[in-house]
Amino acid sequence: SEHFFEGVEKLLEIWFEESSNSDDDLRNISRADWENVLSNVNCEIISTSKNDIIDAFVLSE
Amino acid sequence: SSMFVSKRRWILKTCGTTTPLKCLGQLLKLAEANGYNVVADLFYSRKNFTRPEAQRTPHQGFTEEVTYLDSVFPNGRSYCLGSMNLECWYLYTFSRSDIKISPKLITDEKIVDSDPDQTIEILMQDLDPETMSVFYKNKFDNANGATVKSGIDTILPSMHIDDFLFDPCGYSMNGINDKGEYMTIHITPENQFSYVSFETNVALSNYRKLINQVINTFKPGKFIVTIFANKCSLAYETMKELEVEYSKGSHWKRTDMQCCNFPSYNLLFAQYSHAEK
Repeated sequence: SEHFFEGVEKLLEIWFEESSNSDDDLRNISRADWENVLSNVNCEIISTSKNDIIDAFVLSE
Repeated sequence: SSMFVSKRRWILKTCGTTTPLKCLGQLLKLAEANGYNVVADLFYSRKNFTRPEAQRTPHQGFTEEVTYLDSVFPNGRSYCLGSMNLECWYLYTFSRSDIKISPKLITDEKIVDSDPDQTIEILMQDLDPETMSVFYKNKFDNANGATVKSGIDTILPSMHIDDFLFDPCGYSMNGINDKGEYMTIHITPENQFSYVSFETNVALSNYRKLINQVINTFKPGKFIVTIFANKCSLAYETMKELEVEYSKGSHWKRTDMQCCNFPSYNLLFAQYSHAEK
């Protein structure tokens, strides 16, 4: 069949309420846990970069 | 595709036939285990698919996606901007501040002030084939060559770039800076279904220059711009300027425009096509 790829993305953004514990941080979630979450999405982590404020992941697809 | 994680915000942007909504339950459990058990705001959005029939459940139509999200967020709201039979952009939002209106649901809780937040997305189609030829693996061994050749590295120079060139073609990049801001670009270069998306949350008082630079970098035949800004954002007051000015004196014809006022965010949606194409 004719080759086609859907470039249009689905974008999901979630903000959580501030936690009373200042140590709470979504960046504490391990790579293995993220890989597990992303397996339900059908994509994988290809590359990561980070600084003091944000972690960024390039994913397959 | 990309994922961004900061202290209390999570962003997932995926293309192809991926199923991001299917990870929602697991994500919420993980967040709870890390101290975050209350969702303050959720945004799910996408442009209309070129081939919706190729998508997997629950992404085979916006109604199905909304039903899925409603099962998790019973007070969410869904919207369609643009022309439903041509090009459009779907949005689902959930905001806890909406629930706070109802004393039956939540009472006696302090309303937390938001941080400034804004997001601009530029979704481009019918791109210039010569510009797109850069994003093929046979042109460059590594993604950095494509990043520099295309001029992506000059769009927001403060960003530290992590880029990837797919085999045989396709390109993704994430950029992050010391302020915690991000940008992300995804490119499907094949001529029959070319598509480029640009997104950033950089705080600017006027996005006109940025839009010009992105458009001049990729040379689309048509594009959609969406700007979200909350009431603390620099962009909030200046969205009107873009609404009035952008297509003036240029070869871009604005084919659609809508503005929405949500309880804590403003949204501008505009669609442009090249007047000569």
